[in-house]
Amino acid sequence: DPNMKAGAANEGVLASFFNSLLSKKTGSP
Amino acid sequence: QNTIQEKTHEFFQMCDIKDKGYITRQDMQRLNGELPLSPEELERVFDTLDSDANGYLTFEEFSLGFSSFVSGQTFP
Repeated sequence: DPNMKAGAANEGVLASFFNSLLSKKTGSP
Repeated sequence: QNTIQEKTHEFFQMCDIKDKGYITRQDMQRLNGELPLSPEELERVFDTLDSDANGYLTFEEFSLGFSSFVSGQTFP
């Protein structure tokens, strides 16, 4: 299902985004 | 729960640089130099979070995205 794949990809990029914000805030990678 | 709300608020303010109360696509692109994400990825983050696709990311939309991220992850 292409929609499910797109959804999973978006979740991945959201996770990267929020993880980056968390790292930036705490100063740890 | 309070911690999550605080974090959501902090992150929203990091993106909402001019304290407008919403995040635009341009605000998101400005994070390009600060976060290790490509402009395309930031664009995708914005589109995913902007659930009503009106070009403005409100605190509620941002909060919803962050909550779903937190609920699917082990929070440090």
